[in-house]
Amino acid sequence: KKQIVVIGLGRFGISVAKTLHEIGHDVLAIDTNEKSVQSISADITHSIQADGTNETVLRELGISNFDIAIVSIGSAVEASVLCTILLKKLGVPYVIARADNLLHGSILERIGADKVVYPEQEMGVRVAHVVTLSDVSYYMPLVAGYGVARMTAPGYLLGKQIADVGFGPKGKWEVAVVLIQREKEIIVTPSLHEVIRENDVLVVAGNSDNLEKLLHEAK
Amino acid sequence: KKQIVVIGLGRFGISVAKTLHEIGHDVLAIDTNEKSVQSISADITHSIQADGTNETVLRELGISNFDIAIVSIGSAVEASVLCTILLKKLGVPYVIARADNLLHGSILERIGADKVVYPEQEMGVRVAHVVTLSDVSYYMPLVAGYGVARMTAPGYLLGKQIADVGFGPKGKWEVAVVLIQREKEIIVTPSLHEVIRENDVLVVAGNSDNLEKLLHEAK
Ligand SMILES: Nc1ncnc2c1ncn2[C@@H]1O[C@H](COP(=O)(O)OP(=O)(O)OP(=O)(O)O)[C@@H](O)[C@H]1O
Ligand SMILES: Nc1ncnc2c1ncn2[C@@H]1O[C@H](COP(=O)(O)OP(=O)(O)OP(=O)(O)O)[C@@H](O)[C@H]1O
Repeated sequence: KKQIVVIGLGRFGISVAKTLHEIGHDVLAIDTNEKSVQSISADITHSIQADGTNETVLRELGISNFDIAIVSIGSAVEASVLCTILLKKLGVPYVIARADNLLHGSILERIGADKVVYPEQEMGVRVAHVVTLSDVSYYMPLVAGYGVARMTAPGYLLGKQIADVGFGPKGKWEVAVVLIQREKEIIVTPSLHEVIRENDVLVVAGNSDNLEKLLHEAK
Repeated sequence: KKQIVVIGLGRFGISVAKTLHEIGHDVLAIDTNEKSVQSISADITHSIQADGTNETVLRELGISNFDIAIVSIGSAVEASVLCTILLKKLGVPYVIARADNLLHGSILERIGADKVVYPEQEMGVRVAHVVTLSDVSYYMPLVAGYGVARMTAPGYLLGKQIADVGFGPKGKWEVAVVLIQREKEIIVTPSLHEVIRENDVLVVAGNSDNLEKLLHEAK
């Protein structure tokens, strides 16, 4: 488990900090806004009101000893850039910074961020790919309209075999079920004769247009 | 292809609108802020400055004829709720609304949103799961630490067989390579003897702790 500092407790930062804490990492959450710090204090072991652009404060907090830092300050671009510079200066080995836009992101890369993320932009791409797939809850794009989708088995698929619904290499749509999550069990590469049960989470790989047609036909 | 209206052109809304346009849908992008509308006009066929909470304007724009509406107004919670109410009132069959927080989301569900998304919160969960997996670019959580990760093959895996690296049912980590994207080709359920090449995108399924150990050992 790692020692991780999260600076900036907006919607993204709070979610990162809480999830890291649930995973079991040792998390320090920082924000200039007292209310933001308060809102997370029940869920995180250490949260403190502080300014991520203040080098003295960062040193006092022992930031140099952290394994990973996440700069999740959002629209305050200058603060996000300055904070990232300081973290690398203080020797944090791995710094993930969130960018508001491409220009901000390229600046972060230049000044040393090890990884730059664009939460809203990435979610926009994913949501756009599933607007026509109302049963799909997650979508991981791969290349040119092809991706991996996660869906809870809808009513019209229950009790049917995977191949009969149209999945698999013999199906006309070339959409494969690569994995089924059934309760706490994971079935990797299920047989084409596997019967879909209620609450099964299906992870399928295929062209998203074809997936839409397959589901439409199955209804 | 569908007729889709996107209301609210923040970082999330712009990304949704542009991606939908690239996919080939007929997109109308709306925002009260002229600058936001201008920033997207080069990429989207139709973008217009308008107030999504103005029923008269929505009727004039023929919103009732749209297949899908996406309310991507962010922190202006009342506007987002009122806009969603109007879209359902005007008969838009499928309305996706973005929520700022859980309370906002539950209100949206109650007043008729067909799907509610939390872009920053969802991205926070995903990023948290891959902070310790620096080579992983996408993560789709499934259950209890288990998920599907996408990674570009790092240098230390090149030229090696999948099974030799530690993947597969015989590997001690129980992480499976479910798919390889190689150039424009997709290889579903690759053989354990498949040799990993430069630029291969690997989609792997397994416990994220075990994936981290597998990659660590492979280095
Ligand atoms: N110098 C700083 N040090 C610490 N925290 C900061 C600093 N500057 C801004 N923040 C905090 O970063 C948080 C996120 O910033 P902001 O609200 O501008 O971004 P946002 O893009 O709306 O975020 P999100 O989309 O994650 O909700 C805020 O809670 C803010 O108080
Ligand atoms: N009534 C309205 N009609 C149309 N657009 C609106 C309305 N109210 C707000 N908007 C627009 O919604 C957009 C997004 O809202 P806002 O910037 O508050 O959210 P945000 O949470 O920061 O968004 P993001 O995280 O996507 O960048 C803004 O461009 C704003 O002008």
